[in-house]
Amino acid sequence: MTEEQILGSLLQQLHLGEAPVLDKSDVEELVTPAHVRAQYVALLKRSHEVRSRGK
Amino acid sequence: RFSQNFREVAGRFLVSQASTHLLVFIMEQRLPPNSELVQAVLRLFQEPVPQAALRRHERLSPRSDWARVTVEWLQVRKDGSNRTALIDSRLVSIRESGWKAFDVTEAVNFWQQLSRPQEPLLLQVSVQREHLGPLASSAHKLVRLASQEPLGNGQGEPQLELHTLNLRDFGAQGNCDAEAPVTQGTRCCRQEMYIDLQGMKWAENWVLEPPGFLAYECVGTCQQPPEALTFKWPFLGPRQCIASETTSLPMIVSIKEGGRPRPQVVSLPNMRVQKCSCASDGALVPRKLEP
Repeated sequence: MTEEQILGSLLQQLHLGEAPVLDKSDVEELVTPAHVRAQYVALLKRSHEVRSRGK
Repeated sequence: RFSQNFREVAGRFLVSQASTHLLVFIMEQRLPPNSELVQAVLRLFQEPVPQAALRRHERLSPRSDWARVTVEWLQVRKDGSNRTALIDSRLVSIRESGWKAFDVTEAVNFWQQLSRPQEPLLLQVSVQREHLGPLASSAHKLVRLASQEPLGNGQGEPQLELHTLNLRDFGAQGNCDAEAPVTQGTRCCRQEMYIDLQGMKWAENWVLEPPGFLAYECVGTCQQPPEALTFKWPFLGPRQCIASETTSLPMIVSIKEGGRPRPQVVSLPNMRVQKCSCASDGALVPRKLEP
């Protein structure tokens, strides 16, 4: 697993051409809404249960 | 004969209609535990067509000497209903006779997925016209597969060859020993590998969760099969230590929308290795049997 692979997969999922550049000031005050966090936790739990078969 | 663990299973014709045959193979204890099926080959003996029948065919239907032989896996469900899956299909000439080989690895994979070793493997073999239409040949009527009437000495009976590799020698070993360094001689195993997202410049200020994750990696080498096996199936590449099961990685990222950053969840597939295995490039990836 390389940095490039992780970035490539992330950009592909987000349909972005390049990594967005955000300033520190953009995220300093940012609060993750509860429903977003709940969705993240649910996916995290699910990823421990579901395995995909590779090549 | 050319595989390390070679099993040959004799089958029986259970039902034979004009063009469909049902083959039954008792499979119990045929596949050794902790073994990997490399290939299963069904061998059917095509009997020679009598010369008189061939001459009659030439007169009446000179267009084609070919017929299609199709092998399907048959499952009889508990409720009595049937389902079939196409396994292999090939053309045979009525002018040839002898053993015909079909790759039925997938059928044995399906049978294994049922996890009911006491149930036999059922293969449905049908002989059909090469193609349909007004000019279609009736050559298929001349194809006879032995031994609808056993010859007495078992000659010509359908055979199932099972070629397996012992995973104790040819498989991976699970997680690596954290105490032992990985060397060239290390057997294929899963090694911990932490990916530090916080330390990656491109992730700064927009990848919010997780700060990092345990991705694991597959390291080490795999024992290679005997030369005879690689000669028999040259399409199989060397066995390599690969990630055979993976899971996704959810993330929270911040994307600017309308000039304001907005956190959102995204899931990256195949980011974490769950299992490492030894596998050959070119080997069949078994289809998952639908319930």
